[in-house]
Amino acid sequence: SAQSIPITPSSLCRPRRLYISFSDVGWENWIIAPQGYLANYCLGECPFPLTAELNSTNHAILQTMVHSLDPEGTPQPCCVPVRLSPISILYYDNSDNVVLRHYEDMVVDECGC
Amino acid sequence: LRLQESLLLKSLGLSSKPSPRSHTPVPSVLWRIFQSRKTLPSTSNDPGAACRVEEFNVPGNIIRVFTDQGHFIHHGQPPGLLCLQKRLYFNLSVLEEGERLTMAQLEIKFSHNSYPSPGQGQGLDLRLYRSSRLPLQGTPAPEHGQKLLLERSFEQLHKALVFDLSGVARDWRSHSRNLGLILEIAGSSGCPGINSFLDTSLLVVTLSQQQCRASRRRR
Repeated sequence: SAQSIPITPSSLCRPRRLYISFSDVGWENWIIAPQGYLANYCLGECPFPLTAELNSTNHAILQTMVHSLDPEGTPQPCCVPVRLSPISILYYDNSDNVVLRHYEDMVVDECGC
Repeated sequence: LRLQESLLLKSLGLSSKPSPRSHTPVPSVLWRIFQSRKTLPSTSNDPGAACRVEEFNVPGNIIRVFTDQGHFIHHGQPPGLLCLQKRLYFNLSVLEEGERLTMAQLEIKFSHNSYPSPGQGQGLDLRLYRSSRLPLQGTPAPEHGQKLLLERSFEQLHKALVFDLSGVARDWRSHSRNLGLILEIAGSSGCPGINSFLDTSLLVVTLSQQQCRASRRRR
């Protein structure tokens, strides 16, 4: 049966824009570059039926089915990152050395249920 | 926010927020690698890319350039055939315990921007010693406190000379104390162009076990 809330494309599970500015968190004195970066986050519905572009696992398909039959008992699947990218940060350490460091899984590229 | 900040710094592998006293220029090698990584399309990021330094073909996710904290052993011209005798010291104590050192490269930079015509330049001899004993301030390093690491003849055709010191740097961290190095440059017929000696730095690549553990299984 139809969901109680209307599903609009923007409410489906997908990456949402989140820009992290290092100067906003007071780190501009030791971070050389970048000044900030697009980290994004996942948000949105995983409604029944799950469509292919929602990157869902088999279990998520099962869970949406059970949720559609028993919305109070079983929640919808979560909308989570399924593909992430690394970033590099150039910064000064406490001994004024210049450090280039790579961090995995810092940017959300794709979300899924 | 202090708690959130300290947790975020910890997740970035930093025990505290760095507070640099001065902003030294960014070494061009690091800037080049940073820029090349920035332009990589995100679709091409294989899970291990952030834990390997392709430019040096070694595992690693942290690259540091240490500035030399040593000093010239002589004020003015050193004795004999020596053109330069300098103590080099790179303070590797900033490396965290969980970091595995995978490469250390010494760079000796010169500032000359003209080159002797072929045949006209005279050779110089470079020797690098490892100190195993600290001399008193201002006195020459004791002979028996040094171990010859490398020696090379060169003509000033390059702006920089690069030497692999990975073994020495690993040794400093694991077995013995880091008492620095002694750099000597001598010339059998004078010291042509020794004034163009600029500085030395040590580029060190390490792999953080915490951040480069097998990454979580992906769907």
